Amino acid sequence: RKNTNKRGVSLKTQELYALVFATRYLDMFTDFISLYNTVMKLIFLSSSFSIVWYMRRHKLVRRSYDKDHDTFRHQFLVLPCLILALLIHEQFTFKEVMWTFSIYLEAVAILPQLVLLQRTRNIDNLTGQYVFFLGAYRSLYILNWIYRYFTEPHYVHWITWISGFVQTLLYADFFYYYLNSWKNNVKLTLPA
Amino acid sequence: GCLPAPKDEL
Repeated sequence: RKNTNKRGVSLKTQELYALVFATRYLDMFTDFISLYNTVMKLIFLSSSFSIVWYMRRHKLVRRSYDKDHDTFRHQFLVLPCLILALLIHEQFTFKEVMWTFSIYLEAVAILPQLVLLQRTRNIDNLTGQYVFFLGAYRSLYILNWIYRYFTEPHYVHWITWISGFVQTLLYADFFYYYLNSWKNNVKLTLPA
Repeated sequence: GCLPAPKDEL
């Protein structure tokens, strides 16, 4: 709230994340997994929707939002993911197709942010570190899946495994430039 | 054998 400069933060990516969580956590109304699980779902939902609210409605934040460069269109990601979820899913029910859609969408939701970083060239520490930690966080899921594969009954997780792998790959190129700039102690820039 | 995946991940 103190840092009102959101230059370089993609509203499109934030809106896609809000959509990801809204469509994935429909099971909050039907299943109870654990208190931790429910609390984290509420945190993800409230934080993603409040970021969108801040970027759209808050006077100071909105002023610094780089609208002209953040031109990626939602439908180019949302529609293919919806079609893919309608074709490839485990069960053809509303909740299951929405869950599958959210998994596919999450894999590509970072794209508008990466495009914006590439266009503006000049990357704030804030946005550079944000993307780095988001990618690092997702890659920890892969370690967790390997751990669970060996310690739990053999579940089929193809949809989440492949989508999570694709998501981590999308960050790989960014990681390369991020780590290089860190190693050489220079400001992070992405090639055009 | 393989079981259907539980939806316990965030």
